[in-house]
Amino acid sequence: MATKIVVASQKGGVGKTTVCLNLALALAERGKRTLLVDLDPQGGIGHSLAKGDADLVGLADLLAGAATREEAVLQTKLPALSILPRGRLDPCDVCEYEQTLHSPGVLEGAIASCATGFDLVMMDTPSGLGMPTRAGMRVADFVLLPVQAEPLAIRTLSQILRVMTRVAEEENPRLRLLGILPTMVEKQKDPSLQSLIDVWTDFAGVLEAVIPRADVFAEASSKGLPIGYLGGAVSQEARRFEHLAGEILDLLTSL
Amino acid sequence: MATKIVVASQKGGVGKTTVCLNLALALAERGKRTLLVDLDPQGGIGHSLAKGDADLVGLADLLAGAATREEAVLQTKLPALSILPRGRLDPCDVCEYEQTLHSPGVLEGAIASCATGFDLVMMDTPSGLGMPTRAGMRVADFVLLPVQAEPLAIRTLSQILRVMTRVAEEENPRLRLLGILPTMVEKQKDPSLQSLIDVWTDFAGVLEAVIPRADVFAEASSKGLPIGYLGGAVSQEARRFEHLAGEILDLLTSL
Ligand SMILES: Nc1ncnc2c1ncn2[C@@H]1O[C@H](COP(=O)(O)OP(=O)(O)OP(=O)(O)O)[C@@H](O)[C@H]1O
Ligand SMILES: Nc1ncnc2c1ncn2[C@@H]1O[C@H](COP(=O)(O)OP(=O)(O)OP(=O)(O)O)[C@@H](O)[C@H]1O
Ligand SMILES: [Mg+2]
Ligand SMILES: [Mg+2]
Repeated sequence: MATKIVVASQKGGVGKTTVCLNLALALAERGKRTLLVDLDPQGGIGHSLAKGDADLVGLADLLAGAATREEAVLQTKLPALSILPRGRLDPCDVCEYEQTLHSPGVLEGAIASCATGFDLVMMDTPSGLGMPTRAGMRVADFVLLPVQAEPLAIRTLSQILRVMTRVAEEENPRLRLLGILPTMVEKQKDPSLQSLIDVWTDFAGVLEAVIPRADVFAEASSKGLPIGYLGGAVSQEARRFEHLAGEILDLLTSL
Repeated sequence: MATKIVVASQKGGVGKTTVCLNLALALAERGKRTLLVDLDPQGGIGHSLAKGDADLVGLADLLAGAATREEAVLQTKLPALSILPRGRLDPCDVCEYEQTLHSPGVLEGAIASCATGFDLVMMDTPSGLGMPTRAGMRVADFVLLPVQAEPLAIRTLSQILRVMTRVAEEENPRLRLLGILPTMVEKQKDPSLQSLIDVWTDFAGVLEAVIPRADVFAEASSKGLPIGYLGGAVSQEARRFEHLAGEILDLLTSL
């Protein structure tokens, strides 16, 4: 039975999709058979891999009965990494799609049918505490919370922790916090450094790993690649995700 | 009858709330009686003004019949600027709240009752194309689209434009594009500059104004102030919002 991790944040643009892509890659490189699922109606996973997301078959097709698991799950160049992209979705249908994802048993069924043969399932979500995120929490075993090192993101962190607790109490008793991951940290800038200190002092479960703000991420986005595939001098940031993968795997065995 | 502007973006963290706060301030300083409404269940407007959003009465209370218009609409220090914050909302109730906002006539009624006496109503939204954003588009006369100068945000811009067109055709014939506003632009960094050039060449309706990435925004966030209130040397960024306000007012009279 695959271990399922949902990556969530109420605040937008904190690096959820970037963490999902690069962490899934690093976990697969360690030999963990990993399925990366895109629960975001925006389709960030497909867009990030510059596959022209509009054409990729995926979860939306699976839920509509318009594709089989074999058609929807995409094998990447890395044998241990597969992707279930958002799929073909008219942006005008997002409200209905969110309600479908949130319907009892729907996402559970789709993930169960796709997760066979994988060690880990990682689910990217849209920002907010709406239906895709609630559905992801219902299905997951663990929640990973990227938090941008800036004041607005920290002010809303307690809101998502409260929702996680409620889901664990009422809908999914397996659900636990995997960790809080500081992202886009600029230690040389005071508001960012102060925010990082606030997270360390005010919250439990903060990971050792810290993801700094780095230009290589924008470069990778523009090329449609995870940073690990950029080659050359990026190894420092890619190594950071290797360390994060190690920390995550240690936590999964100890929690 | 107040002119209603909804500020929306499918991508998260692009500067919607920051633009709303600083633009509403600049419009009010030009004597336009402005009401800033927070349609984001995250409550970014209240959090940005460090009012301890959890306690502020606002839209959620109004819709629940737990507050009157007089209690929910907050007069700021600036006579021409008032705010309708998110209001008291349990983060566990976000899914239900989004459905309430999206129910036919609900937001229309709330805005109509609060907009009396204002020249402009500006609505901040959560990222995505879900129910709060669709409700905002149904109510609004114009859509303002902040777009971060980075590849992922540009790849999804055509999705929100498509939704805007659909809402104008089927739900709200008044709805038009006010403009596309490039944000967090770093002209000295190639992926950002390239993204800005892509927006200028690929899309119509791009505003003259460009909001650069600037540390003063993080500083303002940590102090819970719009940049115009920071005082001192920030006048360059605050002036930029004054120019933006001028451009917006010209467009509103000419469109
Ligand atoms: N550590 C980082 N340093 C610099 N830029 C980053 C970093 N992580 C992500 N980015 C960039 O920031 C932008 C937002 O990141 P990303 O799309 O991963 O965030 P998100 O939380 O998934 O956003 P959304 O709320 O839209 O889903 C992207 O352009 C990405 O390349
Ligand atoms: N031009 C800018 N330069 C630098 N930082 C900025 C700029 N505009 C906004 N920010 C910062 O970026 C972060 C995100 O901005 P903001 O919260 O306004 O985005 P948003 O689109 O409203 O996010 P969400 O998707 O969560 O609603 C905040 O910390 C803010 O201070
Ligand atoms: Mg994302
Ligand atoms: Mg916001």
